[in-house]
Amino acid sequence: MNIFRLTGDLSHLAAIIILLLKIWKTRSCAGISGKSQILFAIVFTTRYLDLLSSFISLYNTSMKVIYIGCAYATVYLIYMKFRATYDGNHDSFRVEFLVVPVGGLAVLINHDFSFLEILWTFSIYLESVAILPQLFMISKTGEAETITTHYLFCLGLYRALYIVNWIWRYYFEAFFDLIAIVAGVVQTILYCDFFYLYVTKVLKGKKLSLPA
Amino acid sequence: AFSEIEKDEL
Repeated sequence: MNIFRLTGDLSHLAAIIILLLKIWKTRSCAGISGKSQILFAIVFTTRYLDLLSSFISLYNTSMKVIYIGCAYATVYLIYMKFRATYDGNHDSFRVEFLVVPVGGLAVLINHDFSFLEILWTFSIYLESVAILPQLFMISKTGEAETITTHYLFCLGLYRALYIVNWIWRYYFEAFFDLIAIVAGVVQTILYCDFFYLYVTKVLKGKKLSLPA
Repeated sequence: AFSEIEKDEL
């Protein structure tokens, strides 16, 4: 464990908690893409199946349980409890165009053709594009609530910090996982235009609104 | 193969 990975995990945890609290406190999931949240629930489920089979550390296990629990709680709030506030019309990204190619790629390019390894690879590839329905929804509505932009900033920052963690591990532990690195770089690149808007607008107290 | 290395990242 290094400081970059720890702050990355805490940034990821902050994002998940911010979103859950935003929906719970405002009793509304307006502006939130339910499809992205379903994809994140799939990402955690397929990646953390080893929860049952291997124990790495209390930190590792507890974070996985929290991530999975919050992900399903968020999906539940969006599609069940506060479904009346779910903006289905703007959450129209065709996720099958993500899941099918990612599934095919995971079968073709992986470290080991075993069930758990292919699921893990699928989870890594899926995570890199899971935010697209959310970013697509914001481009369609042309704006995002400020709390949602903080959620997205923390979420984007987490994988950016993981990239620094991989550089650190490469030099100090001679460890690197090309699949995770390439997917992580793609994932972080997808946030770049949002990061630009976040820094130039939200941090200056303005509302995030895209030129419609 | 790679999968022998413990996957310790979240």
